[in-house]
Amino acid sequence: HPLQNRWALWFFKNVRSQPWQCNLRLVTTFNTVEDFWSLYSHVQLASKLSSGCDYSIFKDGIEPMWEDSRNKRGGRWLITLSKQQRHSDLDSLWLETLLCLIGEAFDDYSEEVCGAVINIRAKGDKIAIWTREAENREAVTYIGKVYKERLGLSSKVVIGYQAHADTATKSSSLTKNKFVV
Amino acid sequence: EKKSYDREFLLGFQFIVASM
Repeated sequence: HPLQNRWALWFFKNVRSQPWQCNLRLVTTFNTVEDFWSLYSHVQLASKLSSGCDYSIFKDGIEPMWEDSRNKRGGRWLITLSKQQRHSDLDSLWLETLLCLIGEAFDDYSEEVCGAVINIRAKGDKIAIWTREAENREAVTYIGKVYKERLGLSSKVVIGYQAHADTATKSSSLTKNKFVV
Repeated sequence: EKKSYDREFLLGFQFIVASM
């Protein structure tokens, strides 16, 4: 069952003695439903990764970094998790994120999606969907609403969208939300 | 035609692939 896009899985492991880009590795690409599950069943669950590691899944050809031309004008819908949620929610939220991407869950706005990233961090894990154009309010808010619904988040929970240009110039905890849903 | 799949369809393949 072919997917609309070919996707690439990237793995980042923080080795402080090496430059950031040396710690980022392309694992493999896939473009069928079957190959997605084959890959998913062979890699470590996100909750089992050590702190400082990331998984990224991006459309093939887009590198999982702000600097990529397809990302630099974009931003991310950011889900921040408490430490406790690593064991209760992290893996299911990440899988749901992956299913949103490969299934093209955002209808015509799926073309705006670049990829998704999960950061495993001692202070709290993060999951984000990256889109390519932060100024495209209609697309960004549609994606945010569908994503929040797919994650099963309560209407009381607010998630924010941050432009990469803002994140790059500030520490992420201080980055202002461009949109919220 | 756009190839989109809902979550139930995608999840249905998880165990088919795992049993292959």
